[in-house]
Amino acid sequence: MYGKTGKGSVPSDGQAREKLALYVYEYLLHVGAQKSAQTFLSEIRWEKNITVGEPPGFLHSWWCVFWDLYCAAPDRREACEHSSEAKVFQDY
Amino acid sequence: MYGKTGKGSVPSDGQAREKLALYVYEYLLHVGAQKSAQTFLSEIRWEKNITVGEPPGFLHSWWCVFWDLYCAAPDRREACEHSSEAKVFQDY
Amino acid sequence: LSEYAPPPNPNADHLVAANPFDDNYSAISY
Repeated sequence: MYGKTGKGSVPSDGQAREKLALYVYEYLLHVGAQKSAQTFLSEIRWEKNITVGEPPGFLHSWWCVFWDLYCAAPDRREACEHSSEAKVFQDY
Repeated sequence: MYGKTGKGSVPSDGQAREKLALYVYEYLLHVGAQKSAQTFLSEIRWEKNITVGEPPGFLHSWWCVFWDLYCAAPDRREACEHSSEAKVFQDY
Repeated sequence: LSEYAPPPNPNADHLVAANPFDDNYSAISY
């Protein structure tokens, strides 16, 4: 599932790529890597106007939820820290 | 759960932030934003040697799956393109 | 850097951006 290399790409892949670039830019700004954020936009030749959301941003927020759930999986939870909510969610 | 702004952070957040930075660095390299990738490492003060995976990298692969599922959510699917698999997964 | 930045010195000298769903992930990532 996560190893797909774009084969059999789904309709939303094009939009997904653009959104990912947008949220990576937002992430770079919110972690404090301003120079990297600006360099990124120029290297990918991004011309559109960007309004970023509240810190920590969409990518960071979702990633932390994903990582918490990943760590709470039954075959990983002994080795990884995770929240009790994520454990309940996995067991549910 | 998804709008969390870091308050009530969960035990895995520290590791989640490290992993996200690693996969963002890999993503920047694979999209051709080499300068941004190097600038990012120096701005977050990571002087580590890093081995990256095969293109497009894990963040891109994970994001395309996530975005497809996000777009297939019942209250968003009318407005966003998504795959039929993601719709089945959501409805299940 | 903001509070959302990653820890400045990650706990491994050599970081591997491996797919965490790979079978031997835990072995290669630390």
